[in-house]
Amino acid sequence: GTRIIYERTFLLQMRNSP
Amino acid sequence: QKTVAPDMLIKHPLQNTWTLWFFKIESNRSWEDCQVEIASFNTVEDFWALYNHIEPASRLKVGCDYSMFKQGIKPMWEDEHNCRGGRWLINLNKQQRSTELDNFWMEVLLLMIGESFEEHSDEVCGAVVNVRGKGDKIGVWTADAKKNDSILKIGQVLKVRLNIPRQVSIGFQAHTDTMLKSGSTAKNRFTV
Repeated sequence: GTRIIYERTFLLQMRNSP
Repeated sequence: QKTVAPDMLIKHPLQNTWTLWFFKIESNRSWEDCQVEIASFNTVEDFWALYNHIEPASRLKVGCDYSMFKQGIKPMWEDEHNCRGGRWLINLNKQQRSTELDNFWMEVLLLMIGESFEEHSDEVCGAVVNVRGKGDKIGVWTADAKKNDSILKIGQVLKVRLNIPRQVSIGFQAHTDTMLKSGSTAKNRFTV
């Protein structure tokens, strides 16, 4: 099946998004 | 009229819903009752909203823990998802509380919510950070101590992400071994 994977850099970019 | 980009309207879902727990020992309560669920979340945005809101691990009082486990799994050996499993254990020295602890803990959380262990991510139950006077510890808990391939892969990914030097080894201990060895160290079933 499919799995939702997030890369580290993406997650860190999201840290301060509104 | 303002157009909002779709990115701003929809949160980014996680593969799993995760629950953050906090542990602080209190003399008139059982160990289990001292484990408190703080919140659960299933999007990237809600993860950060929670993480940004709480004290970093290095600022917790000695004796406290944070745990983050998949929803429905309690941060204890006795949980049916944990009892046949074990943990990769990172032992920190006292100096590392100020230099490494928060970074390591955050990286572990990102590995978990990002499902960074590839197909072995399903073996991951959660992680625990123990703030202790004799040295802090971070454990990544997996479900089955007999799944050699998954355990080793998880350990390798963990070691690389935390930038642990090649010559420093980390060990995996089965919870059944840890239970028998209170006060001293359980044997390592695996090392990387």
